[in-house]
Amino acid sequence: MFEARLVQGALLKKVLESIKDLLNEATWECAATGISLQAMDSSHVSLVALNLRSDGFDKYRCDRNVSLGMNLTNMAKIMKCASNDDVITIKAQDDADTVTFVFETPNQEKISDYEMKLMNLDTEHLGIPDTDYSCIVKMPSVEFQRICRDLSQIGDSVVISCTKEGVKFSAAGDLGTGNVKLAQNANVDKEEEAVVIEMQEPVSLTFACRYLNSFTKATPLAPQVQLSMSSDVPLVVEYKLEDMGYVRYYLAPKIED
Amino acid sequence: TPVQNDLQEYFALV
Repeated sequence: MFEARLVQGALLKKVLESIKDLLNEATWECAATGISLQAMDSSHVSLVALNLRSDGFDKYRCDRNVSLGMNLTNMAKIMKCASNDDVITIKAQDDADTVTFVFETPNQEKISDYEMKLMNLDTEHLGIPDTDYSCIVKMPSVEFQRICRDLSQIGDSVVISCTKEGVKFSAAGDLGTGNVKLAQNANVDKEEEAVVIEMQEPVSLTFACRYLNSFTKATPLAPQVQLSMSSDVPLVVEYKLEDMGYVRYYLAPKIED
Repeated sequence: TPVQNDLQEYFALV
């Protein structure tokens, strides 16, 4: 028996919104420690890895590990039936071919349940090595979203260049060029407004705007985003979920042909 | 023009 109850059900809605652009289907791996998911987009350019720790749920029971393969478009249709202040419970029997979502209003006066068919998915699991990144940039997530949106109007790719002074995002296209520079700025009133750079050595990497824009669907999940970069390895874009876990995206860089 | 690389070039299938 698997059962996970989240009073802050809106969080689950936001998590789904943050991945459904990239993934049509994925397997939620449920274990005693929590729920995790790892999947590549269909073009094998980016990867989503997320973790929701069991202690972040208000009630969590997982007698044995279960893999819940879901069509995320269909899951999103069901999640749209939950209000933002609903309590959400996910339930599945061991070896079940369906999953049940229960939505309760805070006053318990309305309780809805939706049963969805599960899928058997061939999951390609990738081993991601621990990496000491050359540059780690922490910045406001809305700022990152804004920059990705703005520069995608200029070109298909963004070059992210990081030095210890700051981080620069650049795009070029038929109409011209655009550059956005952010200086390191840790002395701000609110912690979430800080731009902090930890640099071992400068890096400059090129990434596809389309994927960066998809990653920014996670913006409502966290006030800050962390970009981890090293030369010639995938970028990691991480949104930390308070007291719960994380949503991480990996994106292969564009390389000179 | 730079070309898009594949993630599996970096991470092994396990």
